[in-house]
Amino acid sequence: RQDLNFGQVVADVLCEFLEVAVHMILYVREVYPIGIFQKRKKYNVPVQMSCHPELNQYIQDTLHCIKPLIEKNEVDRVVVMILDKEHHPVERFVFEISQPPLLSVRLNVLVFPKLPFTLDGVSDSDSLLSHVEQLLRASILKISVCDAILESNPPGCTFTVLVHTRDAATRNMEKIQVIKDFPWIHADEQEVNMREPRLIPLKTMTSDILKV
Amino acid sequence: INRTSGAHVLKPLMSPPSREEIVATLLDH
Repeated sequence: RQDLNFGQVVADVLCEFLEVAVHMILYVREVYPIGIFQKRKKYNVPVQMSCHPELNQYIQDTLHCIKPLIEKNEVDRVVVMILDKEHHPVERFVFEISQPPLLSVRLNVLVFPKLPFTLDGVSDSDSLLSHVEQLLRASILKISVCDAILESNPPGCTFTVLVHTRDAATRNMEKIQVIKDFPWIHADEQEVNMREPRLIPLKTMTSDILKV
Repeated sequence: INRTSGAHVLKPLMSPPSREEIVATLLDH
């Protein structure tokens, strides 16, 4: 019971989801050629994941650095920002993250995964995890069809990932620099905000262990 | 959605591989 860090479990689930989400966004928004993507299965639905080692490493390193902050509930949001050729933001996918109030109550359910059993033989933890998986699946599906409601981006776009912290970013700088050759810097104001943005809500996930 | 200022935002110093770099790698293969 004491060995399991619950924040770590939530961060693992969330970072795994964010990894899939980033790949899907890059595929759907055609940031990279579709030839580098392969169909895989995640959360029981088909997803498109890059098979380009350098890009995959970049995404993994980014999320690996963010994870310690998520564990400590210090991330307010993670943003996948699509930038045009001149590096101006043209589109943002914003993942707002908060810890639901029931988190501490639910601790025991995950620590003792097979107890307590309900009458139909399904443990609370099974149904909890199944519920989380359903939410993650629904969110990935929403991302997979979001191009239907978005305009095309200009050619030659690239992307970056922004991490909005709850406290001033300076306080979290050391915590996020967990990979030696993958330094982080403060984002400039013009990189964070867009002029006259239009907001399109995609999906809200609320479960006992995470809210996005 | 714009309520967070730049003072609260971090980003990786390095950029991901560009589309051109990736296309070049594909052509190499």
